[in-house]
Amino acid sequence: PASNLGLEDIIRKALMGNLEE
Amino acid sequence: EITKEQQALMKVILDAYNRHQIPQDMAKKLLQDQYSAEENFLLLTEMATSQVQVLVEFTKNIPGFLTLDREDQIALLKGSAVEAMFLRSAQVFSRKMPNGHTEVLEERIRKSGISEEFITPMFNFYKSIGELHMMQEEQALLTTITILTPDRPYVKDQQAVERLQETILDVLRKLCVLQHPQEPQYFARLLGRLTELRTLSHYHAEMLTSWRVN
Repeated sequence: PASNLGLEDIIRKALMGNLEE
Repeated sequence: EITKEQQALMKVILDAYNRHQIPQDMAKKLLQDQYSAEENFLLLTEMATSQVQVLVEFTKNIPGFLTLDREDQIALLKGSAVEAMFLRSAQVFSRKMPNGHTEVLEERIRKSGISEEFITPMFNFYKSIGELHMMQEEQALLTTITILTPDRPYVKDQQAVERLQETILDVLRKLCVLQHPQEPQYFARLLGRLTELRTLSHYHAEMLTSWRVN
């Protein structure tokens, strides 16, 4: 789940717009 | 006077601010029956993750943000995530909540293993935000100004960020004059909260380590 990603990873993923991955 | 362009800018930011919120069901979970410290910890971690995702979705809508260098975008988001989170959650505490909810939330946070020395400054901040009775537009613009802080670590093109921040500061300044005519210091007081927010976010790193230890 997203919650154990690091802060930067969550930000990169959300910026790239592919949150569903 | 607020120009037409500034009106349009404010509308874009306010719409994005209202569109990107923490999912209702997650916010409700916080109010449900008593959880153990561990469950509280997991719930607040999940909330923090969701707030970061909401922050990024909101920030993408800030005019000019996506024209910045990608690594600078990440540096700005990383540098402001905690402050934006506290600013956003402060509004939860200052909005007129159905009776008892604020107390339940406060109780929940007190029981989640965060040590007292961090809880007091956090609730002091929530109180000082509450006393300002900020309008929605002011909250959205203040959050935007926090995100567009040029001197975050690792930001390379600080001038580009400063130019964006300056446009937002100008709109907020005018808005405060229009909406708070009898309080000439209102704009200064809003910016004063940003400095308080910075100290709070310095606590946050220590807060996390103490939380893990507990």
